Amino acid sequence: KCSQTRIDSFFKMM
Amino acid sequence: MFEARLIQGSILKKILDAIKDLVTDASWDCSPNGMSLQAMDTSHVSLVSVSLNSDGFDKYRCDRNLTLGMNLISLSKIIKCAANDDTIIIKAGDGGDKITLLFEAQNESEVAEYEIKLMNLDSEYLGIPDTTYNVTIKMPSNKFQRICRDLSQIGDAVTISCAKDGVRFGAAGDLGSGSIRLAQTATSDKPEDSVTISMQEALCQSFALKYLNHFAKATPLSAQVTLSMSPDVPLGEPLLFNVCVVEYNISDNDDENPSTIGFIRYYLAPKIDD
Repeated sequence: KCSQTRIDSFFKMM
Repeated sequence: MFEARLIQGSILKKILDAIKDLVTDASWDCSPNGMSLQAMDTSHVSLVSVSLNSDGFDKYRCDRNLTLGMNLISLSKIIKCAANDDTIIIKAGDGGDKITLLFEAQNESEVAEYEIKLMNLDSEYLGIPDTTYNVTIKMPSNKFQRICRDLSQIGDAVTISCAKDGVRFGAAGDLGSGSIRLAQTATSDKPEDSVTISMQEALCQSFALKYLNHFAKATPLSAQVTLSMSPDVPLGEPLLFNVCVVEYNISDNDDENPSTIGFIRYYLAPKIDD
């Protein structure tokens, strides 16, 4: 089973 | 006052086709340097970034920075009303609640005018670090589209394994498995058909095909696509750069002197085994 990480956990909110 | 004129209106049609199924509402940021858009899909799994340089337009005027928030499905419906060889002109007044789109026929005998209502979007803007990736694969965009489509028949995810001499795309599912291996090509007369791999270390990562198939809708914009990735960072380390970037350059189709006038970049994190 694979899980998909959200992209906003990689980039900083400006 | 904002006015942007693009003789090759078909470029805008292709850009909308490449993002409208992924992102519903988004804001175009207009500055003297050009137009750009950044948005996440509704599930916040992928990010799309579009940039069009001001010098890619035949006429570009932006007196002050503007944010044009709009529904991309509505914009796409209206842009579809333009013929492929129409010139498209985008106009916005200062502080207006709408933009005007003009479609000029090539013989200049017919002009269509449409207006789109703007929206006030509370968009989350993400800072994308300017980083180098350990593995870069350049390949024909239609080949990438075909591989993603074919492997979707087999499974939900594609595993990309990259070594110096080639790259392998594989999928497995209930019915069986499949893989496509592409060898790096020698320098060829047709650069659009070439497969180029530049890497620091070997890599093997899995990505959701559902998103890659969305990204591949940008194929008509560019003959080549660039995949940029870095190997997995161990758990507990910051995962900052561990994303895949799928990039399509936007070129004007000037046969004698084609030039890059912008890009579409899609960002997606790898799937991780639970």
